[in-house]
Amino acid sequence: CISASCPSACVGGSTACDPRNSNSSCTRCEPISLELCMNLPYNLTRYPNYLGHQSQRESSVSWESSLFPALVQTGCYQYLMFYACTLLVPKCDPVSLQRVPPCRSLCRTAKEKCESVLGIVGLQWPDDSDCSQFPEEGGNATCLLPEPGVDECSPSHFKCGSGRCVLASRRCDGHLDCDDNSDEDDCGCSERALWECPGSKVCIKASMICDGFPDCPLLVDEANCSVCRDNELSCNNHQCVHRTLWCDGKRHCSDSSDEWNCVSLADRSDSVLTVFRTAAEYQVCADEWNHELSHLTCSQLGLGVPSSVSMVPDQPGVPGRRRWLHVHPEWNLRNGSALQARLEKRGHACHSRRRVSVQCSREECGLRPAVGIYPHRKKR
Amino acid sequence: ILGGRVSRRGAWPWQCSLQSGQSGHVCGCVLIARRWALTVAHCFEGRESADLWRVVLGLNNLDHPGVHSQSRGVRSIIVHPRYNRAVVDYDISVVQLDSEVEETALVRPVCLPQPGQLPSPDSYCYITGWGHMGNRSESTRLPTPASGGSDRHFNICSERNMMLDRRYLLVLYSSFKHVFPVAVKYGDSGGPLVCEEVGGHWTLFGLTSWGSVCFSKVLGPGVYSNVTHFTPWIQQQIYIHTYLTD
Repeated sequence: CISASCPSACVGGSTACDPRNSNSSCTRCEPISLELCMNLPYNLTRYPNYLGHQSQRESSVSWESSLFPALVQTGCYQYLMFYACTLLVPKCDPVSLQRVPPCRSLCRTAKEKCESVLGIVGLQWPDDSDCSQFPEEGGNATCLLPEPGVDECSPSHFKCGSGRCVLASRRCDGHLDCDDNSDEDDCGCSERALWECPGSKVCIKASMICDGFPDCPLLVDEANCSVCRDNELSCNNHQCVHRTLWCDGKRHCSDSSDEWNCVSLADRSDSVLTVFRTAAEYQVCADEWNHELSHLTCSQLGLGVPSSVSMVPDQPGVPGRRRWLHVHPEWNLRNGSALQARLEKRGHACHSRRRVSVQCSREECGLRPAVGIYPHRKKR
Repeated sequence: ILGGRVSRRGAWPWQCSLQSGQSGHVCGCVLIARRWALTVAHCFEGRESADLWRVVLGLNNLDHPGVHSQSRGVRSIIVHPRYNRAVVDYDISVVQLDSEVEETALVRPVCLPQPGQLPSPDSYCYITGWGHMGNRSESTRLPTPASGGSDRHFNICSERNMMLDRRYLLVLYSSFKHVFPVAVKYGDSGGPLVCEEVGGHWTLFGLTSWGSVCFSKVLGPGVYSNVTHFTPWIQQQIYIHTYLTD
């Protein structure tokens, strides 16, 4: 154990522990979960490994777990990946619970053939892999050599028709990486266990369909994902929420999308404030409007601070009935709430029939007062 | 930063240091509003809890913060929901501070770009940070296939796929018109790539994300999260965590 004593589960002969464990040694074999090494002729490992990693998780994010798969692509040594995995996930003997190292000859051959390749691109062979620490084959200690038929590529590789390994990410990327170009054969979506976007050749993972993120052209992977009733609206993650709850200032969609884009300022020069509530557009009555709400509007929209606020008369002859929202009497008690939570519907129209219009200006950013600004100086 | 130079005090008032416990400085970050900063998602691997972190601004020398530096705790860390650790994809995070900073000459927010905005032609862009400085060899030339390595050898180092995606900026330093030989290194992650726009307003276009281990001792290319692509998501997160906290 890393610490002086074992976790309590190992003490007292708990059935969870192997009887070969003692109070100071909780050594055990564990199944290999490192994806890179899941095609080995053995399936149990023990940590720490021969690179000083304490767990498979640490190995999975190590530099070596990126280096070796990339180096395998050069074809410098047929059994390089096998050797790398004997370091990353050393075989654990189920009887003795001890690690089985690679044989010294395997280590030396891998290093001799591949170290120079790393040198060309400015990299070094891993420090912890000194071959003299490993036993010679045929001696008293057991060690590992690749058996005939051992896979030269890892599960993270694509095996070319020629036998060469290339990283799986290079499969069907439009570049010819295999000697025989086989990495660009059969590159349809279905052959790669992917979903083809309707109307295009773009392939996406099945998990990306209806996940709230548009990945296909024309957003078709996010279309027809919801089955909502007539009185419901669809959240971005395709949940359904009753329309009366939409833009009421409280989150009802688990991704909060029912409270997105509730407030807007018209693009026209009048910048009239519009609020989307219960699936309809509302104007905001100016009767009880105040400066703090103007600040909130600009801040909520990420537009800075109000530069001008005006009360715009309602346009006469507007088709249809104008919908109005009014300032809630307790608007100032709702600290931290969005603007739409501080407005309410009432049974009457706006007395003054004047709408709120706010123009915002962005706050200063990206300036360096300590360096000084000399706008009159022109570069020549 | 490999090959850079020491900054003037206050030259980059949006640059902050993301620090954790005994480790001290872990990553760079960028102030975008009085209570908000940006960094990259991979900085939080293994330390996802907000209370483990603090953000320090107004610094020039990490070891000597000075009276003008400001330190804030972290209230929440919002990692992009599509962050993929294995391939360092969607490497961006929004950080909410536990209280607002005070804007001074040494602490100022940078501008966020508009969605799709590109740096102005012929603008000057800079990368900054407290990361490793390395030992750059003046006489080291980048190896090319013509000088002895085969095309296969460079397959180890090719970041081909990443170059095609608009979420990234792949910066080949040698491709800049005026070659100031600098590169980001370990410890610079999360720091800014900023360009000066009209009126002297500096705008954030990239966040230092990763670089190939190949050529790491020389001027290997760097990959930056393309902030322009994420501006709508950033603004949405600030809105959600400010106004929808019920």
